[in-house]
Amino acid sequence: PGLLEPTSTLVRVPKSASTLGIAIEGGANTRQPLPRIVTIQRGGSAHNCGQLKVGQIILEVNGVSLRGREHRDAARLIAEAFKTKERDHVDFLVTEFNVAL
Amino acid sequence: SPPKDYEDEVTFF
Repeated sequence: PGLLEPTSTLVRVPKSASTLGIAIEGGANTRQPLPRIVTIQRGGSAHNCGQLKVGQIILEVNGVSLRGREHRDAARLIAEAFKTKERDHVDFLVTEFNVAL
Repeated sequence: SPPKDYEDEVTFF
């Protein structure tokens, strides 16, 4: 990638615990237009996975873009991705850079 | 209670 091009990483989080164990803030029409991870709880699936970090911006969940989605809509998508029995994991596309993509 | 500041909304999963 070029110097000004943010890098994104696909993180697959196995549903290894009864909770995902993250908190997010932001969403469309806020200062933080894409959801940002603000907490990773010990013992949750995300913490067990070890690849998600506080401060990362979530671009996509299971291939679905979060761009333009308000907080509640983005949160519902993440909650449903964790709840569905169709997959035993949740795929997150994340970036370290806080940019309006 | 007063309406929550939308910008500060945080959701835990």
